[in-house]
Amino acid sequence: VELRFVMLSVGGAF
Amino acid sequence: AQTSAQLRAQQKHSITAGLGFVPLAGAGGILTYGFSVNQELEIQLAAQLLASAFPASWISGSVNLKARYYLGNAFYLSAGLGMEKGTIKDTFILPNNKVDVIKSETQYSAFGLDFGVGQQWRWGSFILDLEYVGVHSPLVFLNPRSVGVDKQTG
Repeated sequence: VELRFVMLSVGGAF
Repeated sequence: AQTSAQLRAQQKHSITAGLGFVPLAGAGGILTYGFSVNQELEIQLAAQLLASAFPASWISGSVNLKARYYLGNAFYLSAGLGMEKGTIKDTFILPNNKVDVIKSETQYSAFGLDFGVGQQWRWGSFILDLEYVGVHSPLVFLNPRSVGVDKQTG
């Protein structure tokens, strides 16, 4: 099992 | 101003790029395309790269298809299926003979499940996405290959 903590992403919507 | 939920209903497409941390000593990057079906449901295609230095040197790349369900304005749960390729490298120093070092390298491909919990906010066309905890678990391994290298040093 691979955990990832607090993935912060930014981007755009259209 | 419109709420994130209202914007999800209007803006069908989204693209986000993210960085995250993997315990105990790792990091990851993710690139995601999302398609909003409605305010509650979003279908996502994500490419992810994770790497860790401890307890073993490990790197994996995966492609995941996810369904994300928004419970309110921003809070979501997500579940998906993924295809993963990875390499784990490890070094063992034998305790009884300090000159013996065993190096192993395992390459694997696997189908797995992916779960996440987080929040996503939208302001106009800008998106901020914070996934608090994500779990990716490889389930079905395809042709795992292990290479052991026995090294004499000193």
